[in-house]
Amino acid sequence: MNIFRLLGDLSHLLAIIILLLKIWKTRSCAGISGKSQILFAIVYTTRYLDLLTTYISAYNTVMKLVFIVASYATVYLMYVKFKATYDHNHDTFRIEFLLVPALILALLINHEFTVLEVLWTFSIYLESVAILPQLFLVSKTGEAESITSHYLFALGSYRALYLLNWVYRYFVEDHYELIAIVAGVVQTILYCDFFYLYITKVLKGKKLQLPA
Amino acid sequence: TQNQSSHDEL
Repeated sequence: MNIFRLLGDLSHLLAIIILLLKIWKTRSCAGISGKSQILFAIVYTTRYLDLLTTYISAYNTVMKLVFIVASYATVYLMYVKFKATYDHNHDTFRIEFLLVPALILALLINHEFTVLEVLWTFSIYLESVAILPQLFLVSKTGEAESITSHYLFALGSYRALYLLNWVYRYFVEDHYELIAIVAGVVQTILYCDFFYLYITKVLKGKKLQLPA
Repeated sequence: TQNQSSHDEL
């Protein structure tokens, strides 16, 4: 464990908590893409199957359980409890266009051709594009609530911090995982324009408005 | 060393 990965995990946990609080407190999931939340639930389910097979540490196990439970709780809140506030008119990204390529790529490019490893690889590829429905929704509505942009900033920062973690592990532990690194770079790049808008607007107290 | 199938990251 290193400080970059710890900060990354905490940023990830913060994002998930911000989102749950936003939906629970405002009793509304307006401005949130349910499709992205479904993709995240799939990402954690397919990535953390090793909870059943290998024990790495209490921290690792607890965080995986938290991420799985929180992602399903979010999907439940959006599609069941606060379903009336779900913006299905704007949340129209076709997630099959993300799921199928990620699965095909995972079958073609992986570390070893076993069920667990292919599913882990699938979850890595899927996570890198899982935020696209959310960014698509924000671009369609042209704006995002401040709390939603804080959620996105924390979520984007988590994988950006993981990039630093991978640099650290390469130089200090002589360890690297090319599949995770390439997908992590793609994932972070997708946030770039949001990061720019967040830093230039939201941090100055303005609302996140995308140029129409 | 390329890490194989024991993924220790979240």
